[in-house]
Amino acid sequence: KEVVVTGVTHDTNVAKVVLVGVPDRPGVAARIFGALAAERINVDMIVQTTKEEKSTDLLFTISRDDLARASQVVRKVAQELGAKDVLEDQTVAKVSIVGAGMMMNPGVAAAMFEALAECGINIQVISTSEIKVSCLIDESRVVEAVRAIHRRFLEDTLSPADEGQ
Amino acid sequence: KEVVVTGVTHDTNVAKVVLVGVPDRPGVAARIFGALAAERINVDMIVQTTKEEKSTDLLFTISRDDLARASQVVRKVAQELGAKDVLEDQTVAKVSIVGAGMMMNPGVAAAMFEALAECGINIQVISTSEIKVSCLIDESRVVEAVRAIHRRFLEDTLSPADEGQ
Ligand SMILES: C[C@@H](O)[C@H](N)C(=O)O
Ligand SMILES: C[C@@H](O)[C@H](N)C(=O)O
Repeated sequence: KEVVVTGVTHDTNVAKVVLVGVPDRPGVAARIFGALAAERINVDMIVQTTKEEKSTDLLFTISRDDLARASQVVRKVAQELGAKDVLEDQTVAKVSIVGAGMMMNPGVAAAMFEALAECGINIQVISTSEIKVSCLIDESRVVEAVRAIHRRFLEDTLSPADEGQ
Repeated sequence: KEVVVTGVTHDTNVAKVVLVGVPDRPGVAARIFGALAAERINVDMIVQTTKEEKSTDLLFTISRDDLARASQVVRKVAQELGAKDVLEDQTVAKVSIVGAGMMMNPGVAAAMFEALAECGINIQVISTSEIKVSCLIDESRVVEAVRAIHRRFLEDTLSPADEGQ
């Protein structure tokens, strides 16, 4: 089978912030991320789902060094918006698989999720693009996660003869 | 200022599926996407946030042609998992900005959200990578959305002399 995953990456310098129960109406995302940009805070992942309710949750990640400043910024905006809560978490790490045209292959993301499941690692956040599947997991499991994913995708390409070495 | 956004893309052949209230424990994502992969259903976006509750929502997108089959697959898994609900929506479209190193620039995502906000377009789903910010919006607004985002990012590069022509 074609090998489509060309790399496994991870990042432990990750903090997760969730604005819980923000109004789901135009202008809310613009306001939150405009405020962060005004403070020159670099945002990595932005993840939002919707349930067709009046409010939703907005999650983003930043480096841990920026958490204190980001927290201050978003808590102010969250209060103005009438958000329900702001959650912060510095115990997460990001682990990703990368590869061109990867998401054109049914089962690539599933295989990553299975590698994590087999280790009993819970997937907290998922975000994808055509060339990358990223998951946030507990930072204490990141070494194990990278190893399992690597074994699944990048070591299957060894011929049986190599495996004895 | 450096132009970092090199393109605006859109896709109207998009259907959104949300598994509402799935157990947030290892193996759940693997099972859902494993089942879809077994049917050779190509998944585009996978988006999941978390609130540190016992359950969470899992959202994914597929082409509209695959919705009937995907629906059958996930409803079965959702029932086995004891999920609260399965939502389907074929009235969404995906609009994205692409550009190398884009997310290294605070404010790029915010500018896209502002362009949509100025049109009064609600952002239903957000997912990002370093080179792409994707939003799901109502399909009836997609032409307007692309035009507004294009104007924001790709037409500012005209010199004042050009604008009269
Ligand atoms: C929640 C947020 O994304 C909102 N729907 C907006 O359009 O800005
Ligand atoms: C919800 C789902 O992502 C679950 N947390 C898992 O690890 O599979």
